Amino acid sequence: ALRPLKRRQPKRTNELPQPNKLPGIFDAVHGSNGRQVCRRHELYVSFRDLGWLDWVIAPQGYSAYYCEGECSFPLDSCMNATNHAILQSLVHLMKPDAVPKACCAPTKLSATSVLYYDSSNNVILRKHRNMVVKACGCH
Amino acid sequence: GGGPGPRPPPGCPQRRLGARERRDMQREILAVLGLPGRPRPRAPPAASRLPASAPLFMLDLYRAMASDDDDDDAGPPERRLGRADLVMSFVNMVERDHALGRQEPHWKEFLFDLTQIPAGEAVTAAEFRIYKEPSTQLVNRTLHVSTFQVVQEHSNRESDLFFLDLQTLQAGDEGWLVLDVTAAGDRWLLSRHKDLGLRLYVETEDGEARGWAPGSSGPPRSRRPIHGHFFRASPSPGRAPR
Repeated sequence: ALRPLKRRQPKRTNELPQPNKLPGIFDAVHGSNGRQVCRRHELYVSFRDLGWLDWVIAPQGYSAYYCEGECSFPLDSCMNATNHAILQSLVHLMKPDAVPKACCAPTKLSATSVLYYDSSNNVILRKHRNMVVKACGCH
Repeated sequence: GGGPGPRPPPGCPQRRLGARERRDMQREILAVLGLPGRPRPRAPPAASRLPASAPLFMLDLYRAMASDDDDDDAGPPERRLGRADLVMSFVNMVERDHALGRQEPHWKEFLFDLTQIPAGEAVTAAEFRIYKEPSTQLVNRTLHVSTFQVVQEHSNRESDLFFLDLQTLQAGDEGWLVLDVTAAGDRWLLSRHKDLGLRLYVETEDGEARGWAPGSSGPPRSRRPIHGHFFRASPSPGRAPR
């Protein structure tokens, strides 16, 4: 869920305008259209459903997760956005046809280990890296 | 056999895939797991449904490895695994006894087919595990167990052997004996052209040869000797473009 916008007094600085200062531009991309921000979602890979339990010993499946959501200016702190992503999102606002929005993608991945039989009935244990999304962010 | 991690959320929507889509998806996932195709292990005979020694030992290692999965940058890894992220276990194909005309065998030899080890892997350790049954007599007698690699067999003389490990235990001890055969693994990977042979000698302190596993029926399936190889896996080979 998106946080409600705070109403503040305008400042005479070179800072970027607050969302509510320019209605119609920032409001539309900051979540008022109901789009959710970039975050992690459930994705479960089931070795059982793949019919692989005749050769996979453990686990029966694992949670891989995936990232999806909007990376629109202003990028919230929970979006784990890089400085570059913040800049890119701003430029996208000014030139949407030239520069795309930043991408919602995994920012941290972890491994998962699988124990299985090979075709010679040897038992293999292997750690597979970068298989599970730990965190998503705008990059 | 379920592993760590949350279960799928209830009511998770599923999309039906066509047969070809399903095959393609499985092939892609197998490629991510570094497998050229789906393994087809031989089903164990109905009479041997007891847990085999290899899976039980490997299941312990799996739990240790899975506990480190959450953070690849964690501190020192599980001690038993060291820096390994690939472990392969092999159950011996052939077991030979050599007797010198006495009741007890002089030595025991085990052959392992290691041809499934992928090329290019860096060995971090290799071990040979054999179950020691307790002796009912002279339980405090000291035994010396020495392990050799069979480098070259000869028809007219004794085989060429390469010393690997020596361990000392008591005759009354029971449990898994773990012997370091890392040097044998390194040497085998240089040639890769034949089975790995490991020979075990058991002697008392006065040099008398002793038998290892009494009984002619052999150990139960859960206590069969295991040869385990630990590797620091090389980066996955480049996947063919789809």
